[in-house]
Amino acid sequence: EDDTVPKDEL
Amino acid sequence: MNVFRLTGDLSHLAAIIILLLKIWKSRSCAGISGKSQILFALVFTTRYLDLLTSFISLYNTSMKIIYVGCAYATVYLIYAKFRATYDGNHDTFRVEFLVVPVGGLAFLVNHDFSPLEILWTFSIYLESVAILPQLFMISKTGEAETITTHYLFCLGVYRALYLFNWIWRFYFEGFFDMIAIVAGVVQTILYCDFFYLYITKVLKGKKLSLPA
Repeated sequence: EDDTVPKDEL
Repeated sequence: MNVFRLTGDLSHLAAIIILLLKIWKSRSCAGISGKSQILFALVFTTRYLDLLTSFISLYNTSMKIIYVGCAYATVYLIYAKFRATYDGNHDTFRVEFLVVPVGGLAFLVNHDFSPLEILWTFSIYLESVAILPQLFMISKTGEAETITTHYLFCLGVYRALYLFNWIWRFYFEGFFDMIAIVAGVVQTILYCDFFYLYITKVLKGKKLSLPA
């Protein structure tokens, strides 16, 4: 499963 | 988006533009570590591959494109256009000592074992230490132009502001990303010595020079 964090930061 | 995040991004943008303008206006990249700039170009390239796979916001996309574009423009100015002014003899930090361990760490400690995620993690770890060739160069020559210190200050403050952004996001959104936080703390700590010199010397109108 995908437990990556959303990359809304730069 | 909170005030720390926004000012952090703007500080980062200011740093990048200060450096580009410094090189462009003086027609010289003396005192600038080309190796650090190559590392930053690598950082942005590996981090922003998601430009091709996902859209978050117009702000996010435009900032990413600006950061990547400016990073490559800076590398071009140093290694091509103003190559004659590049101070390679003092830019002797061995970058493989950063890139290889950071690459290994990105494989071992990440949120998800997938190519994009490993590259993102690599970029986070690499960014935290990418300034070392520049700081090493300054320690070798024992001095830095004032405009270069403004660049370094903005670049250092950016990640420090992100730390406040993460504290904010943890309290108000329950969001936290341990990889980014630990790397961000390391990155900020590396600048502390420089911050001290900047505040005690440059802000008082003196040139940044280290004791011999």
